[in-house]
Amino acid sequence: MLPICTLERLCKIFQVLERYELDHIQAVSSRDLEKCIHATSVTIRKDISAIGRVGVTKRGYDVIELKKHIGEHLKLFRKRRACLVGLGRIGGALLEYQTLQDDGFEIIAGFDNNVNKVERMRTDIRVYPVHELLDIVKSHRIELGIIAVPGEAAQKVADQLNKAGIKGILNFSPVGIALPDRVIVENIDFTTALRILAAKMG
Amino acid sequence: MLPICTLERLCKIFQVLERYELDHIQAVSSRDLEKCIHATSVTIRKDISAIGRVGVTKRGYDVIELKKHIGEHLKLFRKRRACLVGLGRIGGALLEYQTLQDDGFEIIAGFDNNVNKVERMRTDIRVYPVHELLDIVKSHRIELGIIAVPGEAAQKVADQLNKAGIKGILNFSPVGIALPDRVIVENIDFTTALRILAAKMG
Ligand SMILES: NC(=O)c1ccc[n+]([C@@H]2O[C@H](COP(=O)([O-])OP(=O)(O)OC[C@H]3O[C@@H](n4cnc5c(N)ncnc54)[C@H](O)[C@@H]3O)[C@@H](O)[C@H]2O)c1
Ligand SMILES: NC(=O)c1ccc[n+]([C@@H]2O[C@H](COP(=O)([O-])OP(=O)(O)OC[C@H]3O[C@@H](n4cnc5c(N)ncnc54)[C@H](O)[C@@H]3O)[C@@H](O)[C@H]2O)c1
Repeated sequence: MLPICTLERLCKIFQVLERYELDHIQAVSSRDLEKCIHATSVTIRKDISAIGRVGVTKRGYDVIELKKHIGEHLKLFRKRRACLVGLGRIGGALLEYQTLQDDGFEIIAGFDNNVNKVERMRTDIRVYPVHELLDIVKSHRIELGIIAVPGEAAQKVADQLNKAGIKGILNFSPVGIALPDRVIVENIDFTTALRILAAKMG
Repeated sequence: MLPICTLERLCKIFQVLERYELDHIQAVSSRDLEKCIHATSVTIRKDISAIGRVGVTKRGYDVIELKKHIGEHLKLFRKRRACLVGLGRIGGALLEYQTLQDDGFEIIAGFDNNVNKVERMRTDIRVYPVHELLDIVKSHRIELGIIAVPGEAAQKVADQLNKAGIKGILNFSPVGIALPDRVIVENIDFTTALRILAAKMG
């Protein structure tokens, strides 16, 4: 198991390589990556060699080869089956965010406890009242849950997802959720991004 | 000017200290911080001493003193005046996210190019049609802009914010925006968070 900071940097490098590939750039050096992901080129080269050998020439790494190398090792090319709980503003924005679909995250089901909302929604994905969560998550082998409900509902929803066998959760609510260690939880907080922005502005 | 990765880690440490303070925990060691922000305790201690001397005992750093030390040095206690462009789902969620207000980010104005939306919105902050952006940003000395419009409108909005003298931008759109180096741009992408989650799930 790789150290977490290595994992996170490799994911960011993967994101940068995707962009380079779209712009038809063929080679990238660890110095180029330094600027994009805010780590030294020494660290970046260590991270990359931590997952095995990959060719590097005077011009740097081959973009497509390095992307394949990282993607295969971190299993980033696997299609992940996800569900979304909370179909309000954040949930609605995620449902429509096409990039998610292209990036290998398939939202299989959406849940909300507001039955009117569930009935009235125009969406390509199936949406259900939240009391059906356990059944749907199990029968559809959903592995990842996105929590976009108000803070006071977050822990309850997390417990239901855990009971249904979910192995990872992306939490948008402002509340920290407590779950067994084997469930990975990533919290998203725009305030941290704003603070980093403010600190860089000086 | 601190290295960017040091700045980012210090912001994350600040976030962790806020939580510790709310939970009435008095001391925190660099080892405790290691787990929360995914960097070695050596790196963390280096980051903290990069901004000056702060007391440390056998039990670690004093939470309140360390938070004050980081906050003052990075000017995180300054109230930042922000505006929000795009009052759809992401914009609406941000307007109602109370934590932002408590954390020193005051959204002074909202803008949208849909005049109906602007007229019908029930919100505590003043909202305007986007053609008034230049005037309002200048007259209200707004320093930071949040872009929550569709990808195709993002660059145009960024140019208007730049023209109005904005020094920092938080960009939610999936499009990279091009601006002079003196404007700091932070991009938020949920796909990266999902990828990190997937990589940790294995
Ligand atoms: N992380 C951040 O930086 C950030 C920014 C903005 C909002 N938020 C948070 O994201 C969450 C969603 O925000 P929003 O603006 O979309 O809110 P919203 O009110 O628009 O949507 C919440 C949805 O959750 C549903 N819901 C409530 N309880 C539920 C339950 N027990 N089970 C299933 N569905 C339930 C509601 O019916 C509603 O549709 C909130 O917790 C908010 O504080 C976080
Ligand atoms: N970063 C991520 O991970 C992520 C996730 C979801 C959505 N998004 C992106 O965030 C953005 C907003 O998403 P949303 O779901 O809130 O969209 P939305 O359609 O609900 O809202 C967009 C708003 O922008 C307004 N607008 C359009 N052009 C404008 C202009 N030139 N000036 C001012 N306002 C204008 C529209 O009237 C609308 O109110 C989109 O670019 C979307 O792709 C990003």
